[in-house]
Order: sequence, then C-alpha cells, then structure tokens
Amino acid sequence: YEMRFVPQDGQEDVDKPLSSWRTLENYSYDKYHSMTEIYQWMYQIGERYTDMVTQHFLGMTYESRPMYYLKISQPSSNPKKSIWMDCGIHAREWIAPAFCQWFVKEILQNYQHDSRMSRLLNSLDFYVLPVLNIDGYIYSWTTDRLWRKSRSPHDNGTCFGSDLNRNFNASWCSIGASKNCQDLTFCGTGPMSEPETKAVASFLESQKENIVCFLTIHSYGQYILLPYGYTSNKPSNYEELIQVGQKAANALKAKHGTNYRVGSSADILYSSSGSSRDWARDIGIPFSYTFELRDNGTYGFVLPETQIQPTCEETMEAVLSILDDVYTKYCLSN
Amino acid sequence: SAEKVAFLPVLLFLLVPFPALL
Repeated sequence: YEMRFVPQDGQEDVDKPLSSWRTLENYSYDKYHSMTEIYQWMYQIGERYTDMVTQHFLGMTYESRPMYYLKISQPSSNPKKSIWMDCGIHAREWIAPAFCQWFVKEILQNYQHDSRMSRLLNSLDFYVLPVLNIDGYIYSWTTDRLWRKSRSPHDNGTCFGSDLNRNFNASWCSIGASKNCQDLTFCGTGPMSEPETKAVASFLESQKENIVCFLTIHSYGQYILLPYGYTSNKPSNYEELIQVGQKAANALKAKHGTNYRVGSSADILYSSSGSSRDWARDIGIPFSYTFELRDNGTYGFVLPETQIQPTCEETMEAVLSILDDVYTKYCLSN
Repeated sequence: SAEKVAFLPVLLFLLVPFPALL
C-alpha cells in the first residue's frame, strides 16, 4: 500500500540536515545527505513527479523508523517487468545511497527526451530503496562513521547490530559469517531475524514473478559480483550473468577508465553466506548483481564527495547496460 | 553538532590493509 510521509521538524533530534534546501532543483547530488534529508528528498520526488513516482511503505527498522521505497512507473496498460535496486545495506558505504538518489534523478530528468531511458521506462518498472539500513546509516552520521551493521541489541544489550547482508535465508551463517555479535559479519539470531531483512524479503517474495533484475549497491573494491558467495557452485545462467556483467563493466570503463572485475563473490572476492544477492537468485530472480563501487582501497568507505559525481556517472553506464540486456531479453518480444 | 562525524575510527580504518569487509 501507498503512504505519504511528511517529515516533521525535530522528529529526529540527532539527524538534522547539515544544509538547508527547499526544492529539488537545489538538491546536491554530489554531496552526502543525512537520513532526514533523504526522507525529505523522497517525499519531494513523489510530489514533483506525481505521474511517475509513488512512495511506498516497506516496513519498520529495529529502532522504529519507517522504510520507504520509490516506485518509478510510467503509466501503461502493457504488462511490465520490474527492477529492484537497494542501497545502503551497510551503513558506512555512503556512496551507495548517493548512487540510488543519482539513479532516480537521472531517470526522472531524462526519460522524456532520452530515447534509451524512454524505451526502458516504457517496459520496466523500478523499485528503489535508497537506504536499507536506516538505523545504521544514522548511527554512522552521529557516532561512528565506520559502522556497518544494523542497530538491534544482542547479548542482553551488551552488543549491537547484525550484518544485514549475512541475514538472508541463503545458506544462512554457513560460511563467511559469524554467530558472535561482536563481529562485523554477525549473521543475526536466525535467517531473516532482522526487521529490515524481513521487510525487503517479504516485498521481493510478493513481487518475484515480475522482478527480473535485482541490484544491490555497495562499496568498495571495483567489482560487479554475481551469485554465489556461499558456494563455488554456479547459478544455472552463470555464463549469461558473466556476459551481461562484463558488458556492464566495459560500459563503466568507457566513462572514466575505471576497471571493474566481474565474477562470483566466491571466485573473485570472498565467500559469504546469507547475502541478499544470493537469496534473490535462489528465489528465482534471474539477474542478480552486487556492485562494489569505485574506490580501490585508497579511501575505502570514506570516499570524498569529489568522487561522488564520477562514481555515479560510471555506475549509471553500467546499470543502464544491464537494463538494456534485461530489456532485450524480457521486453523486446512484447 | 549532533551530526558531527566521528573521526577517530576513520583514522584507525586507514591503517587497515585492503581488502576490508565489503
């Protein structure tokens, strides 16, 4: 169901905006934004593009903050396939929410006169979750810039946070994850034990017949990762995933020269269980990718704001390349 | 400011070799 959320002054005492902006035209997409600003941005996007964008309630975080996603959909009587994109599952990876906002901005500013985007919008709906781990994101702004996990308490309140990208029901906590809450990869108390994970998983389950592409945006490392992380076995469409991913990496490189590697997480990065990417593929979403954005280790999670624009520009090229292939496979015949 | 970023962990992070947990 659809909800409208109007942020109230003082609602988040610890999360006031650093800068004042009144209209979308003044919004800086080359800056990092607090959660309050992102809430306001989502609301304004929905108000500005009433014919294309609706804001929907997804669930509540552990600390009782509402999670919203944006649905970008061009009115049409044709049946359409859908794309899911989430950002900010790991709190400290600030470039990810910046990219989700950039992506929405680019789509909405260009779909009317850019034939490529127009074609995609004619046949595909987009679900965009700009910040998945809202509690953690706010904590990374207020207290610990390098916080990664959610903020749920464990061990009688002596230990906080689950790694939401180890909490999905995909060979949960079998490899590359920890059952110790002190660890960065704490997988939670059970598969889907965290409210944020449950909210995302419930929605994707309900929409899985229509969703053909799942994209989750992370940093850093310059990777386009495909399933799996929990096994060295390959998904049935592995060759296709590699081909589409490599084409995306080529498009990305053509923009600013950044070299991304493409492969399964277990092959080119490390093994990990319980990731959303692996879970999405296991429930039948054919194209499932993790982007590890631009930095090569120079800045790590603390990517300077001067890097936001080139990062988003090149990532946009890669995402559009994947969407072109999704369109060709699922929409062209219609 | 309530939103002031905590700088100490940033400095500590820079001492950790790549790759970290992504």
